[in-house]
Amino acid sequence: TVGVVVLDRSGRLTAATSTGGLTNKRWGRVGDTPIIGAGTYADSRTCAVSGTGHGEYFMRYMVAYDICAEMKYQGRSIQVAAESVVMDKLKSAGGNGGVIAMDAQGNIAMVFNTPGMYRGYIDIEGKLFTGIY
Amino acid sequence: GRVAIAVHGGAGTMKPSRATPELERAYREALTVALKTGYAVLESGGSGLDAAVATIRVMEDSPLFNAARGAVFNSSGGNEFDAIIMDGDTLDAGAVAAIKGVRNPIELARLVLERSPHVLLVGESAQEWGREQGIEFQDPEYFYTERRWKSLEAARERARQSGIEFDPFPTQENKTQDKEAAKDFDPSGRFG
Repeated sequence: TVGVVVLDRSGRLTAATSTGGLTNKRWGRVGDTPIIGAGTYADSRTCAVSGTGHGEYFMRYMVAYDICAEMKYQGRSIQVAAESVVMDKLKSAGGNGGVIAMDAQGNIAMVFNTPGMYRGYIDIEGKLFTGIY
Repeated sequence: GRVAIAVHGGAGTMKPSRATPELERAYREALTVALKTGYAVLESGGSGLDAAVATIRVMEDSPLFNAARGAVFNSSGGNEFDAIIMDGDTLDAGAVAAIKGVRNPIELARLVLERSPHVLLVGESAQEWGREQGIEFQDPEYFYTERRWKSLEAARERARQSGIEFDPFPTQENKTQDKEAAKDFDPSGRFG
């Protein structure tokens, strides 16, 4: 699965995700990627999120939207909200995976409960970072 | 008007035994190209939608990632794609699921957002609508990668050995029931 979150010059947040799904999948199985609020969500008032991982858990826990909701209703930062959902709620339920998330100020969170996640960013200062583990 | 971009290429990283420096470098380079592509769009004043699609296209065209060209195989040996794009200003969204043969599913998702009154289109009908919109298709060979095919064969073998017809998410319990199958168990396999 691949995903992106961006903040453009007008202050608009956008999220996008694309995937081939699960090896050996059948029966018309669809994961979380195209499900709004599960694997992907964007609201310029809170944050943009793209997720990757065990889709069935992302769907049931509405991971992407829940991160935005924690910011909106609990006033949490993007990092705290993403860690709360991925490292607490999702992981304790048995769901593996991670997210990239960005708030309206361009702050970035990259949180995963797996051994690694291919990831990278260019932040508002123009700093480039890539990581795997 | 400051801009920023972040990407991921999946949470299932390589097994340490397969993580050669060359492969790690290839992943980092692909991530960097994707980032710079999207960032260039943003810096030139392009919209978030334009930047997101340009970025995802780079990764969909790479054989390294589980999306489009590098996608995993389903149980019948084909590829099926899902994609979505969402605009945070308007909450407009476009998504496609279980589509086949589309070179860049993210472009079809954007068309759903911009040219249809719907949010999510699925399967053959979505493909047909995409053809009417002029979306590019590719033959199955374009999406073939040896690595993903071997992953499918391994998944089939795991299923055969465990006696469970389809178990993409082996539990600790059924892993330990079959020690041989457990040896090959790769938790990242669930992410393709």
